[in-house]
Amino acid sequence: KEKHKILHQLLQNSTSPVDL
Amino acid sequence: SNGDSPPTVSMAELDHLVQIISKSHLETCQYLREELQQMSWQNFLQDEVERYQSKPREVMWQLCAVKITEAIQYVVEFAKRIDGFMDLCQNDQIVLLKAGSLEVVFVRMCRVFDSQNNTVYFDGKFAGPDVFKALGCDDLITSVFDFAKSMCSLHLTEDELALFSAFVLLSADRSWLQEKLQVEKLQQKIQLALQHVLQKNQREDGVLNKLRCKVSALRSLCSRHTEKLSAFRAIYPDIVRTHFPPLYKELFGA
Repeated sequence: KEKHKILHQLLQNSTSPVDL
Repeated sequence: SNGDSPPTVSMAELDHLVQIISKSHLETCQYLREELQQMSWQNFLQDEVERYQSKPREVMWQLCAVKITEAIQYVVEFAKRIDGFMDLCQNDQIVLLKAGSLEVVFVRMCRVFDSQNNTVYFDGKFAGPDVFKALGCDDLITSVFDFAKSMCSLHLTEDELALFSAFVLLSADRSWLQEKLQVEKLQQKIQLALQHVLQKNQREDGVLNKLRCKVSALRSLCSRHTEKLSAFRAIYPDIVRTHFPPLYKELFGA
């Protein structure tokens, strides 16, 4: 999980750069 | 389905899948067609081209890594909105994005590509291959431009592009998938939806085969990107470690 921390975050976030 | 035969899907289900995937694509495609038209297809002037060419290699690499990462964030969002993707186990979501997100960026590139001038939208204007000279990857850049040109020649509609992107992303033959069968079922449904749209749009029979050929071209482009990154990292390990976007490093093992 640590290895793909940001991908995990992006997958879990309901808000994203796209929504912002 | 046991994985050997295509799943049975009703027309209504296919229509629904087309709608969902097209909507997800349009919501996450980074630039709308109307926005692109407003950019008026403005090309870089010669002195601007020269400014890019005279950038140090590592600065240009960093700039491109940032632009690729921005585009990938939109692809992650596209994936999240594909019916069934978030139902896959987390390992498989990560595996599919690691292997397929850059491929989808290359597919999407045809939307921001001007075939007549052989230029692509980059950093605010349209850039020819010469803009990327400082990267020291002329062969890869030429192949990326050739790929975009051949994608453009298919004149795909947004629906077709959306479904092809989803098909590429949901590739069931990626290494390290834990629930391969589930990915396979999803990909087969997307393929049926793509065939359905192609028929509905009265495209000639050969288009699907042409798209299948693009899958292997995409894999080749991505493995060449990885090779170029490895070669760059061998010379500039600290630049990659300290200046490249963290998501880019996660995805490409830098």
